[in-house]
Amino acid sequence: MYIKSLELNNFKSFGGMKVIPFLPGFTAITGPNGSGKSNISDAILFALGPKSSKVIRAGKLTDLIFNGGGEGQAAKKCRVSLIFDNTNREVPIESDEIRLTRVIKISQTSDNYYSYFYVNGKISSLGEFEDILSSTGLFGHGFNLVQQGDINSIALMTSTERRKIIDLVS
Amino acid sequence: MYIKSLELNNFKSFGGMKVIPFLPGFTAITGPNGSGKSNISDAILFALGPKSSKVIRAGKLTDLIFNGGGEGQAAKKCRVSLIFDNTNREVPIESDEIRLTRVIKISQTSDNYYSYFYVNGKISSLGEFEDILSSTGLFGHGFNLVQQGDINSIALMTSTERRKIIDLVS
Amino acid sequence: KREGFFSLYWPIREEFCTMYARLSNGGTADMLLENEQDPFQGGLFIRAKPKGKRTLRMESLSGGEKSLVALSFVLAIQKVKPSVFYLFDEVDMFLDGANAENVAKLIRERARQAQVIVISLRKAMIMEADHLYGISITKPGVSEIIGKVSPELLEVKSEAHDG
Amino acid sequence: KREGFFSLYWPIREEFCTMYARLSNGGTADMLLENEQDPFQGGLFIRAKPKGKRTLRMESLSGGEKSLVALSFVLAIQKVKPSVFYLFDEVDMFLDGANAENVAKLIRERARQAQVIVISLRKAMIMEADHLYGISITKPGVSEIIGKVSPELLEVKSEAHDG
Ligand SMILES: Nc1ncnc2c1ncn2[C@@H]1O[C@H](COP(=O)(O)OP(=O)(O)OP(=O)(O)O)[C@@H](O)[C@H]1O
Ligand SMILES: Nc1ncnc2c1ncn2[C@@H]1O[C@H](COP(=O)(O)OP(=O)(O)OP(=O)(O)O)[C@@H](O)[C@H]1O
Ligand SMILES: [Mg+2]
Ligand SMILES: [Mg+2]
Repeated sequence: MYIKSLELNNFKSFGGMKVIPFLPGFTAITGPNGSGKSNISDAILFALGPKSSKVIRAGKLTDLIFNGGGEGQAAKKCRVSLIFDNTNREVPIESDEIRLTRVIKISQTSDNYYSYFYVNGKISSLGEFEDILSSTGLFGHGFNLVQQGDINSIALMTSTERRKIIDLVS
Repeated sequence: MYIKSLELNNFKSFGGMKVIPFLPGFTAITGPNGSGKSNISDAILFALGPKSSKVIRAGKLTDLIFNGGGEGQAAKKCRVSLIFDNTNREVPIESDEIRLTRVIKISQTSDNYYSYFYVNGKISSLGEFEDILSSTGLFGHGFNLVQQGDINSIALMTSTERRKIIDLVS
Repeated sequence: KREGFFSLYWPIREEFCTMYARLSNGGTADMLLENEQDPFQGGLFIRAKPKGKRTLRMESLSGGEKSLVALSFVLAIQKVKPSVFYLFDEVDMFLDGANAENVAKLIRERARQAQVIVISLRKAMIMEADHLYGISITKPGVSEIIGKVSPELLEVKSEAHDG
Repeated sequence: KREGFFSLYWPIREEFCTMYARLSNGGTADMLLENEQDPFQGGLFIRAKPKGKRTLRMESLSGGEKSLVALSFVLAIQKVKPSVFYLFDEVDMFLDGANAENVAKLIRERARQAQVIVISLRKAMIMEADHLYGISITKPGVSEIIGKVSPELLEVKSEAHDG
């Protein structure tokens, strides 16, 4: 079981459609400050559907939609798909790959937005995402995704906050 | 007016007597993690006599005394002298250099400690230190000593905390 | 609840000591619960003894030494609750050359059993990777993926730190 | 009190915009008081527009971009309340090669009018200095000053980051 690729469509600074192939083994991502490296880790967290938008460093979920950058047009929606291998059928779905897709769309009328979940192209829900993910072992509660700044905040936290980390993973 | 040198005597990781000459112009200090670089900036802050020991990253002032390191003997006192140039008599003392010395000594009997201030070898007080320093322009309230981690905490602080920085320097 | 906590705490503590000894080339570290009877009433203290030094509280360590302890803690939790995928975003930021190399080698080992993605500006880390992507801004404000290049070729490398 | 605040706020704001434009090679930034009538009732908002991007709140910037803004703020305060002595401890930690070079050049300029000490692991900063000291641990747990060496010679340099 591994992640095959990540598709970003107008997600944060990734305007347009961009595909990042993920290979087994050890991949490094580098680039100048502000080039969009941490936005990739935000995209993975977004696709997994965490409840809080703090995790994705945004005020509100619509801040995740490509704002047009310097000269372009702001997009109206963003879509992220996380595609992983399922040849061993760890997830009980008849398909060699599983594609989890999440969409945020600004509503035409008000300041609202719509949030959609899809599994292999069919409409789904956050609940189904969580079921699928728990059978993959891709994202347990074992702190396997270490965001920028996490190490520094652990170094500076109080002893009670540090103990709470163990509560969380129990 | 400039700092001519810093003398460290059993201050933090600087066991024994160490002198760091400070030259005019641009000096860089480098070295591995934990080698003692930030302890030099702590020594300068200690010599200037700030009221709070948080500034010198210590629980209590006696944590500043050399603890013996791996194999040595823990010292009983530490002394830091900040020597600056006074040829232009910015400070109204008849001497070409001013030596501000601060000593912390563990008391033989209890868990107490003694804290002494000296100017050019004569006993002094925190009050006199502050008078001398305000006439040197060496340490105004203009954030001229940026400790490790200060930039990161400014980047992460709330807008009210940021406004308070301007209150402080007024 | 208390059982659940201890079933994790003891193995994490053990792994933590091993991890720190390895990352600090021979230092030792330990975890202590403020209240072992009822852990939820107290905190978790960490003490570390960098090689050749005395044991110190977390607060008295240097910036780089603290981040090595914090990283050991996270790596210990990951070992006790393993996953098939890991992502590390600039965890080597505070480290000097030698420490950054140690951490890169350890993460390289993790990548033998799981898929690992690191985001880093450091050569020590980039040199360990099997695949390297560069991210750059081509059109104003728009991120592009430069694609799979060998570590030697990537232009960005000259941006990266060495050691 | 209000006069005192504004007598500093306006010059700091002006310097801050100049500093950020310079450090970010052409970006723009601005400060806004939440409550201009009574500044003590509100906070201070900072907005920055990195070159080629839209204006963003401080929270949406990247780690490196944020630290460039914070550094511009500190340098602006220093400019408005000048001193004869400055110390900077690892202020270039979050920056990529190009940004670290910009900051090193700006601090180099400060060193023309005042005495400046920087603590850094980065080659970009070390290369700008007139004098270089290495600190190292010789006896277990004891710091030694290796003394004035030319940047090229110092062993520690291979620890330092380049760019
Ligand atoms: N909705 C959005 N539309 C366009 N750009 C965005 C959006 N949200 C964030 N950004 C941009 O993404 C950039 C941040 O990217 P990111 O945090 O990934 O940088 P980074 O490569 O990790 O940099 P660093 O090395 O400093 O950590 C910001 O400059 C911001 O302008
Ligand atoms: N009283 C003391 N006696 C002996 N050593 C001490 C004392 N107080 C602190 N130290 C040591 O000083 C070291 C920290 O030094 P410092 O913070 O200056 O490191 P640094 O060179 O700035 O490292 P970094 O690059 O990680 O920031 C700690 O490892 C600690 O062991
Ligand atoms: Mg980042
Ligand atoms: Mg330091």
